[in-house]
Amino acid sequence: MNIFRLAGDMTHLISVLVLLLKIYATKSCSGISLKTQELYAMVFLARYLDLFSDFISLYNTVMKLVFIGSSLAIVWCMRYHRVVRRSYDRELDTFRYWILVGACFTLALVLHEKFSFQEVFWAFSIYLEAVAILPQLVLLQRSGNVDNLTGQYVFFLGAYRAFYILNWIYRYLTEPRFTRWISCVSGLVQTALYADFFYYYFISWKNNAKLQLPA
Amino acid sequence: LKVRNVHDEL
Repeated sequence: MNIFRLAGDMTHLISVLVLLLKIYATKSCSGISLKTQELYAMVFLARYLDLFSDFISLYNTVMKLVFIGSSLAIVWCMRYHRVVRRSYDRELDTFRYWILVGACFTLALVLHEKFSFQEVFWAFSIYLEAVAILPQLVLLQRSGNVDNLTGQYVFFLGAYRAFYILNWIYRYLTEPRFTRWISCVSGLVQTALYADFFYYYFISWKNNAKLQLPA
Repeated sequence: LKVRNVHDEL
């Protein structure tokens, strides 16, 4: 564990807490893409198949449970909670993400570290996470003004993988045989997808104005 | 001991 990875995990945890705060405090999920939440639930379920087979550390196990539990709770809330579900932007959140799921799974069948059930699903989860934010970014562009908590949620979600890139650079420089090309390339693509959001987020923060993404 | 390639990152 290094400071970059810890910062990344904490930033990721903060993004989840901000989202939970928004939903429970405002009893609303307007501006949040259910499809991105469902993609993230798939990402965590596919990535943490080793939850019960490999014990790495208490921290690792606890964080895996937190990410799986929170992503499923948010999906459940947005689908079935009788108050929250009413504020879901159903007609704006129309991204056909099964294309993404199919493409990522096909890529994982071709490009993986080892051809085993667990490794193929692990590679699938890495590729899927890289594109999971797309429905959310499309929804932000369509829904015009973005409320603060939603903007902060997306910001922290993007920032966490940027910290992981620093972590991979650090591990590459300090550990003799560290090569995680699948994670690194996917992480770069994932962070790059946030580039324009980060730009508009910075502009809104600098001008102390509401976050506006161009349609 | 064959070290299985375990993903130690989240």
